[in-house]
Amino acid sequence: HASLGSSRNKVVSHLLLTEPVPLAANQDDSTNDSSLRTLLTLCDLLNRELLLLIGWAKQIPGFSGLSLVDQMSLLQSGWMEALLVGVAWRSQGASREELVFASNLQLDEAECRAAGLADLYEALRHLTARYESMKLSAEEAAALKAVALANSDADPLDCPDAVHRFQDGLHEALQEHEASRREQRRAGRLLMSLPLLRQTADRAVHALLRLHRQRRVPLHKLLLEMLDAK
Amino acid sequence: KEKHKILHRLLQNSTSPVEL
Repeated sequence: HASLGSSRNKVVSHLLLTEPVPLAANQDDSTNDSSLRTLLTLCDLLNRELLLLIGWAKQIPGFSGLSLVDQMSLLQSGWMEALLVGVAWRSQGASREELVFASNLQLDEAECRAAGLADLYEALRHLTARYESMKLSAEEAAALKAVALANSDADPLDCPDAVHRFQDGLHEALQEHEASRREQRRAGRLLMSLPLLRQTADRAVHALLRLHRQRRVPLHKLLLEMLDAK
Repeated sequence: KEKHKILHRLLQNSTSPVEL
């Protein structure tokens, strides 16, 4: 939050200003099994992040003007992508190639493997490396989160024209933001990262479902509801 | 929609902040 409102584009500044303050993990102490403890801590953090994301989405310019059905569809399709932009952004430059889920929940490869998240670790490090090589800024991360939600390919849409206008507004904001920094090509490069983001989010969703079904990791009702919509 | 009532409620509740 060091560069609050530093964009010349009002939408991008607004997205960054309304970005929730990063959450801290609440360490689970209900079990002696350390890998299960990690998973329970992670799922609790994810659930709270999801709540904040829903609150934040309502503040994305144009989102609240969409029909309630479309708001729900976009969030149900794009929530994991939006949350993973945050994880990848926080994990840039992390020591020992850790994944920074929160300042007090940073998992390295061995910890992820022990928790049954080896696949997810690999996918998220790949995504992080992509953004790291671009030196993704806080403004860009906030804009990308909004774009990921708007572009989540929910189907069918209640009012496709309104969703397209919503997408166009965010696309223009990102273009203008980069143009004002004389970085015209970055908007395109950021959009080209969306397929990798989608792929990573799919793997994360499958990992969560697997943990829930095979290891009986309990999930909060909201998370279950969002997974059910997938 | 009935199946996704938590999300529905969170989105409808537009005036008050999302409660944790």
